[in-house]
Amino acid sequence: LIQVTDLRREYRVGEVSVPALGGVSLEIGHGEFVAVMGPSGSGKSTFMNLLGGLDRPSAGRYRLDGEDVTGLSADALAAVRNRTLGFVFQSFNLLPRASALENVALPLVYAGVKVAERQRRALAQLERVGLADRAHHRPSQLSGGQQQRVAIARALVNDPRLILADEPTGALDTLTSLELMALLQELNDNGITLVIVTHEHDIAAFARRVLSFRDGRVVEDRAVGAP
Amino acid sequence: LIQVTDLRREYRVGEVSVPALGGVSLEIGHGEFVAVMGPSGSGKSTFMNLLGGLDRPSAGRYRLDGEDVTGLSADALAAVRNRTLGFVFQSFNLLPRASALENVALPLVYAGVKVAERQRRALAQLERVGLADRAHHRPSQLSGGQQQRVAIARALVNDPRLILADEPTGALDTLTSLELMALLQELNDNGITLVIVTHEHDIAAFARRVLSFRDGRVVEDRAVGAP
Ligand SMILES: Nc1ncnc2c1ncn2[C@@H]1O[C@H](COP(=O)(O)OP(=O)(O)OP(=O)(O)O)[C@@H](O)[C@H]1O
Ligand SMILES: Nc1ncnc2c1ncn2[C@@H]1O[C@H](COP(=O)(O)OP(=O)(O)OP(=O)(O)O)[C@@H](O)[C@H]1O
Ligand SMILES: [Mg+2]
Ligand SMILES: [Mg+2]
Repeated sequence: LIQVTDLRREYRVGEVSVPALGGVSLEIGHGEFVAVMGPSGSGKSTFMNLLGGLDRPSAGRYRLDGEDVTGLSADALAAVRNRTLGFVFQSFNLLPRASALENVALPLVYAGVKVAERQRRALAQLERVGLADRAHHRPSQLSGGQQQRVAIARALVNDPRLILADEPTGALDTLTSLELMALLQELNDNGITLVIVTHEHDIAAFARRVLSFRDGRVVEDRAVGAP
Repeated sequence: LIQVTDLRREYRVGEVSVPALGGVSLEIGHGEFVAVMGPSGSGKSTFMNLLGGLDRPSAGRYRLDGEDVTGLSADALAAVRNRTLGFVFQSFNLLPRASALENVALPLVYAGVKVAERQRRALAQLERVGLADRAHHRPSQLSGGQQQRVAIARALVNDPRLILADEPTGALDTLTSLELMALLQELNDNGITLVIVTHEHDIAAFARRVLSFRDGRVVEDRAVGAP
């Protein structure tokens, strides 16, 4: 499903070039469950943003489901993103003036789904993460963990084949984290591919493969858990 | 240092009233190291915002260092906050158009410190959290864990007597989290009072007392660790 070849990303800050991602080459197959770990600043979010088509590499190639997406226009990339994947951002990226329900429904607006159907599906996802009673709160009227769960619900609402989640349990207590992982596990059992950035080993334990980043490179790539 | 009596906070959302904090009564002495735990949405951040003078209770009283702060004007509250405490927000709250250095120096601007001294002290705190080489990056040019560390450095820069930290290791990998806790431990050894919200038991283990929240109330208050 995912194939990256010598993927690189440098940022310019004033006159300096920050090498956020060195050459990363790897493949992730359909239905895999991969955990991404590594120190703060090691390139995990940069890598996830490239996988999610939210950013373009400085060099290297990225094939998603057999199609080279490296050269696509912004619009074409947005269309692929909308129909194929769900993204949970490290800092949630919710629209501040929209309610939880409207935030969760947003991918369905892009997908051309009619309003009554959007509301029904968005509410179903909110129920799944235990937030049906917060549907009309705006993000500033939600706790940190509630905002995170709204971001997760939004990533699920369009039935994506691939879920990219950047620290999805960062703001959640242990019990809520385990409930979320059980939900993600169930999605994976049904064939959905998961790539999850986490710094918690208890969360990484749900995955079947762990990629470890350090200084913008993958330094370890191992299978974990029961076969 | 901290004394709250029947502290309550309700929010209005449309026609509904959300009881975020029921009556909380407790005291925290000088030099204590307290961990605050509890499920998502149980009132932890609401409680911390009240302790930090960033919000006013709907009912109840709050004495900080012997002074009733419940009735203070916004300006008087800001002055107390600036000279007494450092606050690490769950969502960092960094100024997006300012560099890491400028963000860390901000409390010193309010304290009337001159520019050269501000820069020196801000850089010292950035070094402490391992980010001297990111001093001129803006928040959007930093990783999640780097933004969190800038928020921590900002909370320390004015040598506060009380540090209120809401999930300060939420975006940090294990090693960086432990380095941060060692730093906070050292501050506590030097007499600084710490109140830390965390959902990670490994982090709570550094504290000597744990407050557990559920549905807006403190349901458990116990001493932990070696005497
Ligand atoms: N501004 C607001 N308006 C309305 N309701 C709010 C507001 N802020 C918080 N709430 C509600 O108050 C309750 C407590 O929120 P709080 O942020 O204190 O929880 P928390 O314990 O910090 O949770 P988390 O661990 O997820 O950060 C939540 O149910 C939340 O929906
Ligand atoms: N827009 C940007 N401009 C400049 N440098 C950036 C930018 N975004 C990230 N960086 C730098 O690139 C490096 C990698 O960042 P990235 O966000 O990928 O790290 P990360 O592994 O996700 O870290 P964390 O665990 O803290 O979230 C960091 O050193 C960061 O300072
Ligand atoms: Mg990151
Ligand atoms: Mg909170």
